[in-house]
Amino acid sequence: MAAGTLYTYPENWRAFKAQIAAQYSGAQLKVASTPPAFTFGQTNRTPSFLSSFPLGKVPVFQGDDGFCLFESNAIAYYLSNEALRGSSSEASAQIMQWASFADSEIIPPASTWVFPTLGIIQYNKQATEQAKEEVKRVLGVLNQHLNTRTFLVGERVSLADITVVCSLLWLYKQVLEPSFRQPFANVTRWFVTCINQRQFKAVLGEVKLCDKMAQFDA
Amino acid sequence: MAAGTLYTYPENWRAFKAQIAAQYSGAQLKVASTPPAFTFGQTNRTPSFLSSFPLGKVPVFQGDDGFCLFESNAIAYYLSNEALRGSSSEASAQIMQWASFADSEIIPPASTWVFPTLGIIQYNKQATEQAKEEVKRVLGVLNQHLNTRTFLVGERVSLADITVVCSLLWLYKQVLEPSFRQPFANVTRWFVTCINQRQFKAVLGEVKLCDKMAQFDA
Amino acid sequence: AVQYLSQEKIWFEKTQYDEAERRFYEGVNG
Repeated sequence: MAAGTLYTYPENWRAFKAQIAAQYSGAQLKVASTPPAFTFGQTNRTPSFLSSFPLGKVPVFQGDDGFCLFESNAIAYYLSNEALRGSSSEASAQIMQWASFADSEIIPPASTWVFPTLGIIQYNKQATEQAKEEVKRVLGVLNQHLNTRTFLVGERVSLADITVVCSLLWLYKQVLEPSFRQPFANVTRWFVTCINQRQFKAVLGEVKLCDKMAQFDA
Repeated sequence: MAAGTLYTYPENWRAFKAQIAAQYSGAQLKVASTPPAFTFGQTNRTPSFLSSFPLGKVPVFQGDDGFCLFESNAIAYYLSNEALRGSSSEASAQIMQWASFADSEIIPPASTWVFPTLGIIQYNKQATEQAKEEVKRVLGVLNQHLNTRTFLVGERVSLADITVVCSLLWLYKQVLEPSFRQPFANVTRWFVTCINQRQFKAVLGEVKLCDKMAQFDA
Repeated sequence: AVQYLSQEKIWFEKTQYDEAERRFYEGVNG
């Protein structure tokens, strides 16, 4: 069973994937996210950090045995067990499919829409409107898939659910108000089922679904 | 052993990953990329295609047994064997790490730099210059890693090499002229070693490394 | 969390690039 330390800044949705996976697998995971263990912008710029993790990005994982890993999906995979990884080639491939879907289809439009509401990037009306349409398209694909399913792959939680839930967190917390998410009831049912799992709650705490779409923070 | 059909347009670097994986694993793979089997922009918009592949993007895979998969990394994984997937948790996680690295660190700056030279997107001087710097950073990370290694993970070709080689194809063919790639000799040695493997050559044919950096196609 | 999130590198233009690539290859493939 894997054991080691996850270095990240606090409240990092990319790190949540690994933390939730460890809750399911029982992997012994320490999280270094605040001083003195880890100071974002300093620790990850030190020569010793960069010699193991040359991109200088977080999250990164360092096993008690010295095994080093970067890229959040790889870390979440390493800290998982077979139940989360998929017990057949088909299941493992489908889990990988949804993890890729989260990174390539959800994160770009979700960030374009949410970041201006947090004051992180400049608001751009056209980009935001296009991102909203992209998010609708993506939620439509998920809603269709979840029409007859409780979880994304197979009959129980897998890395697919963990990865996609974490990629949707900011959307559900910040902008998916009830009227916007109404057409995607299967997705919201699935999302709430997941975040209410003990292992998700242990990492995410109470996740409050947004009741009023946040506007950009001028 | 998996068997089925890959739907894509011709010369799609994302589809190459699955095709090369099948060369190594012996999976029976048919490629539908030209009429009448497949016409990009038409077939992938038909209701029957969209019912199996709701994103309408390619490549997609349909097994002879009806098993459907989208997202190129998932398809390449499904068509692989254990040697390509990694024979331990550590190896599999490292392979996943490099596949994520390709998608998140290589593709964005590579597309920004190469697309204008192909006439795919408008040239933007600042974006191109920034992309060149990111490509240098990424090649530096790879060059460091390959300083003491023949392949990215373990002692033989894996999905990591296949995925990263395919994500670098356009760069090496279009803009990485000798003077630009000179500081990254380990990467070029590794890249040439891979494309000269029989299984890569069977799919890619002769890959000619660029000798003059292409400029944007006004 | 917001302060850290601003350090994340996101490919905001990915959708535009996907669209441009699709149009290009639809053109190439008639």
